[in-house]
Amino acid sequence: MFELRLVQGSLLKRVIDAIKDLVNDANFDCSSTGFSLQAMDSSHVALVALLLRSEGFEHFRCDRTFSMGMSIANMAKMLKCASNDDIITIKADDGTDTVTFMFESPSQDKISDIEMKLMDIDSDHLGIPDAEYEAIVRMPSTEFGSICTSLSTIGDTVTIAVSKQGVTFSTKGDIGSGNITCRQNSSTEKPEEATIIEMKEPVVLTFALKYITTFTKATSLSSQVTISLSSDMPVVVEYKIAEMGHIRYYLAPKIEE
Amino acid sequence: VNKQHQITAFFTKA
Repeated sequence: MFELRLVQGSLLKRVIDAIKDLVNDANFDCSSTGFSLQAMDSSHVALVALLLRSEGFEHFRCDRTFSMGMSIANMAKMLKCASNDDIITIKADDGTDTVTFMFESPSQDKISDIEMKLMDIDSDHLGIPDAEYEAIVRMPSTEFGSICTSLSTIGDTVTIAVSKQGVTFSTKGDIGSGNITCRQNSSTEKPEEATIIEMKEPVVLTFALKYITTFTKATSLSSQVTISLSSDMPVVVEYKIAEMGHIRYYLAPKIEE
Repeated sequence: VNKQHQITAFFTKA
């Protein structure tokens, strides 16, 4: 028996919106720790890892560890039946091939029961090593989103360079080139507006913008984004989900050969 | 030439 109840149902809608352009199908792993997912895009260039801890739910019951294979696109369709202020309950029984979503309006005057078919998904879990990163940039998530959107109108790749001067995002395309530099700014009164750069070594890495732009679909989940970089390693773009966990995107770099 | 690597080149099966 698996049952979880999330009063802030819109959060699940936003989480699925943040994944659906990257991943087609995924196994959701259910355990006493929480509700989690690890999945790659179809070309195996990017990986998303989601964690929603059990303590973050109003009710969380998971009698045994298991995985539920779901089509993310179908899940997004089902969640369209929920209003933003609805309470969402997800239920599944042992051995069944369906999952039930229940959406309750806050005043309890409307209840929707939606049943979705589960799928068998053959996917491998990748071991993500704990790494010390050479540079970590924390910045407003909306700022990062708008930088990626702006640069993707000019070019296909973004080069992220972290130095003592700040973090520079640059691109080049047929019509020209552009770069945007953000300097450390920790003096702001609002912590969500701060840009903080922790640098052990200067780093320069290049990534495909189409993936990074997809990651910024998670912007509404967190006011800040953390970008962790090391030479010749995948970047980690992390959005914390308050009181619950995180969504982390990993993207393999483009390396000169 | 910049070559796009796969994530599986960096992280292996758990």
